[in-house]
Amino acid sequence: LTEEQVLSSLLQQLHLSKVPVLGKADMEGLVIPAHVRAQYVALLQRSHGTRSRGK
Amino acid sequence: RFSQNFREVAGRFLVSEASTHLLRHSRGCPEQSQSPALSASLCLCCRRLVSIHESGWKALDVTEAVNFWRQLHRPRQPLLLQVSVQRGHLGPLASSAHRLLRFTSQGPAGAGQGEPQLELHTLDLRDYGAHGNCDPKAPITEGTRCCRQEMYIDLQGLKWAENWVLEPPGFLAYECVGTCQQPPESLTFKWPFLGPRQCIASETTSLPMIVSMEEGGKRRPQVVSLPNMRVQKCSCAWDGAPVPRKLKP
Repeated sequence: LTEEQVLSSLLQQLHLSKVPVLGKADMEGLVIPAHVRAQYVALLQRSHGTRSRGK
Repeated sequence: RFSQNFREVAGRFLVSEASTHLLRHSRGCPEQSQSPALSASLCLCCRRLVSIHESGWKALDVTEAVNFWRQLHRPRQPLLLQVSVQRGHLGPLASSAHRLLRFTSQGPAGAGQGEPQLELHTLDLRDYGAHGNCDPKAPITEGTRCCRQEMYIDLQGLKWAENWVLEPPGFLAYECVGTCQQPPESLTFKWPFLGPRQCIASETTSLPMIVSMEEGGKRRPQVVSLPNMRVQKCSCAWDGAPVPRKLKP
């Protein structure tokens, strides 16, 4: 797995054609709400539990 | 053919369209396709990309299907193997191209040879399989047997992830390294279709992320899951075919 593959998969999942141009200002006041973090943790736990068939 | 306890499976074509050949043991088999239990254990074994400009054999590894079938309790249903050309969900151009594909017989037309062959070989995966996780203390050399090695991807160090990827800062992706023991010449298929056994990622898992997305003119954190990002298990397999794993009937 390469970093380019990670980026390509991320763009594909988000249906984006290129990386958004963001600066520090875009991060100001950005807080991860509890329900989003809970969803992330649930997916993380599930991905450690379930396995999908590789190539 | 080489296994003492399996006679060679000789089947007959019961359904024969250009895109579907169903091979089934024809001696005294009751009509199975209506049996719901059977339909419940239908699985896609493998897929091959076929060029419409070529003609020739495709080798399909049905190991997992045979393994699954052997674990079924007796009296077991017969093993059904179906090879078909994908036809659904294609655009008009691709579907017309797919209609060009034909199953063809081995010998000259009408020579009665037109039957696929199912060859069963068994390998002791203790000798021919992978060795789990690599020993972090041992260097990877030519003699290292296929294993899973830690590989960390630091997202914080990537320019494109800055101010965009909020979680995780990085993750262990792992990679499959090392070589696989090749079976003796006498066991290998005579068909030139199978290359050497390779060390592949046979099980992978997804990677969830939290990224900042624009919504209504504002940036909001959003969860996204990237498939097949982390290697869970490395195995030795021919041509990337799935490998047997402990299936519960």
